[in-house]
Amino acid sequence: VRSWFGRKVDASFLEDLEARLIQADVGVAATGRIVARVQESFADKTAGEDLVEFVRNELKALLDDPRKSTLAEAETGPTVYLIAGVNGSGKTTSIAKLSQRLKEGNRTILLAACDTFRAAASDQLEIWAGRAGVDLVKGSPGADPASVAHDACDRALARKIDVLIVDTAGRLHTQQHLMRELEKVRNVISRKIPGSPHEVLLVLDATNGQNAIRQAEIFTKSIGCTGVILTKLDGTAKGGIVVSIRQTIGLPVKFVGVGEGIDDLQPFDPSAFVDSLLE
Amino acid sequence: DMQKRLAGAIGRFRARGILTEANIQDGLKEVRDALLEADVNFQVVQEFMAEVGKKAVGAQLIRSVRPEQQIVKIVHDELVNLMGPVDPTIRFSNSGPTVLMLCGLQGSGKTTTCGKLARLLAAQGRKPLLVAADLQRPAAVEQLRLIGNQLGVPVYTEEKGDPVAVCQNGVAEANRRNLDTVILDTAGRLHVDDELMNELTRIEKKVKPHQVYFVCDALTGQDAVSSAGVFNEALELDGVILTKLDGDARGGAALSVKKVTGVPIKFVGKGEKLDKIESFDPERMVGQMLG
Ligand SMILES: Nc1nc2c(ncn2[C@@H]2O[C@H](COP(=O)(O)OP(=O)(O)OP(=O)(O)O)[C@@H](O)[C@H]2O)c(=O)[nH]1
Ligand SMILES: Nc1nc2c(ncn2[C@@H]2O[C@H](COP(=O)(O)OP(=O)(O)OP(=O)(O)O)[C@@H](O)[C@H]2O)c(=O)[nH]1
Ligand SMILES: [Mg+2]
Ligand SMILES: [Mg+2]
Repeated sequence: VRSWFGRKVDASFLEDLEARLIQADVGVAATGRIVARVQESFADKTAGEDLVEFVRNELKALLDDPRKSTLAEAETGPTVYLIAGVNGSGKTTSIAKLSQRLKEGNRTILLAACDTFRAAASDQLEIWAGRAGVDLVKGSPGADPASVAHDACDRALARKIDVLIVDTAGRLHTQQHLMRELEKVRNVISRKIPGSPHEVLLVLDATNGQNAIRQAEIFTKSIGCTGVILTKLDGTAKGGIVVSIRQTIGLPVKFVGVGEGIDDLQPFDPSAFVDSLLE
Repeated sequence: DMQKRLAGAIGRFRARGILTEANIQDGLKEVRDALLEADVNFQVVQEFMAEVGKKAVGAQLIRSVRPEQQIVKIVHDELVNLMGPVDPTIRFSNSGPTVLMLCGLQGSGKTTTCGKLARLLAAQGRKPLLVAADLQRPAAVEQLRLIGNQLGVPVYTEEKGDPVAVCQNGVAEANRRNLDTVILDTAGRLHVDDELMNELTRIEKKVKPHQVYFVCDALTGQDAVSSAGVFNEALELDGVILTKLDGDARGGAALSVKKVTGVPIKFVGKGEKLDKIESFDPERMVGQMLG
């Protein structure tokens, strides 16, 4: 961005700005809108700090969330968070990190291993539960995920657990029967624990491109997502997809994953995110 | 779809005989946007559009073919050309076991793909051994063990140790048991993690795999070029396997990876089950990409 300073805001400058944003996965439409706004306000002027501030603010305005990274909690009884997303996005690992974080408020945590499909899925969550020092409810392989969710809710109520986090199997939003399965899990939870799930978090891989928007759209239609956990931001992908997702679907980013360790979860900071996007 | 988009943009060509630079600009902008929306890397799109522009300008308008169909055909053929040639065969060694090493970013589908390859090769009469060299991810070894069990394919595991040693010991095991193909499952890693990238080059030096495959998630956006590029520089890849193509991802990463590394895409993953692997079909890939 420093390299922009002193340049005339002409067609070639606007093309470079467009390239920067598209390469950050901001997408054609959202980029087009931002470039048009810059052209409106700065055409033929000299690029300087104020132009950079302008672009920063355009992006930050889109990403800001008055609720910040606070997660909704139940008035009374267990709080339930449902975690979903496509295959390999980082759901199970993010749940481990979230448990670690929520535990620090002296809350009792219970995890539900509702991925009964993939090889060693519950073993994986079980190891993480052990490391986080929290309990786990799992079913037998191939069991109906909704029945595991049902049992987990029973235990959360019986033991007066503060937070129940439900892990689900990865699935592509194009797999209708799997989206129905996910809706069934959500319905079981909301019937057993009124007012739940208190958050439905969509886990998105920062390396994903424009398909993430489709994911957000369909998962939200299906189970009412309330926020995003954006993972693998410790790589080189910028995760610009969250800009369009906020703009078109309204989902705020709650947390970002920045590594494979149990402490590698940070509350979403729009300012830091935008700085990294533009660098 | 692409044809409708172009029809909107270049409907006015019909009166003319030749596609000139001026009258195809709108059409080409539509193609460019479509490729960017399909997640093809920005630089790759720029270079590609320059090539297409050259081919399109001066092309005679065929009377019976609508101009937008012609541009789509030029783009389509140029893309198919870039994505090929297709070679789903694996060159097997004729002295000792053939070693295949799978690598890639976290969650791209390596472990599942190792299972798919084992199943495919067993069906071809080979005797594969799966090697669980991911000692870092919780239950990764168990995941591969379960996959092996499901397929009736042996799995070499060590619960603790060093991934390089596990790979070497895995090959020794194959030699001992007269198994002719070794499939190494490695831990997901970032191309910017020097220590873990070094681990891969150490495995390559010690084990000398006959084939190194980069497993790439078809959902990948602009970053595909960085990750594939660095893996290729470190390991000189023999092939790319594109996973999760059973969704509605346009898969532009395929073009980016091919263009930047020159490495052929050999197989695609079309689902979670172990029979969901196919040889790469450039025509179908281009159809999916152009939406
Ligand atoms: N570098 C990095 N890796 C991550 C991050 N989050 C998750 N991973 C890794 O991504 C891989 C997949 O993570 P999982 O938690 O198994 O993903 P998942 O969504 O539960 O996968 P499925 O259940 O199979 O759909 C693992 O190797 C994780 O260690 C992150 O923030 N950074
Ligand atoms: N739909 C679909 N899912 C796939 C495909 N290939 C793998 N998966 C799923 O993607 C997720 C990740 O697969 P893994 O095989 O664990 O990925 P990995 O690369 O070994 O992950 P790490 O070892 O953590 O880096 C799992 O849920 C798989 O079932 C595919 O072709 N299509
Ligand atoms: Mg999982
Ligand atoms: Mg794996």
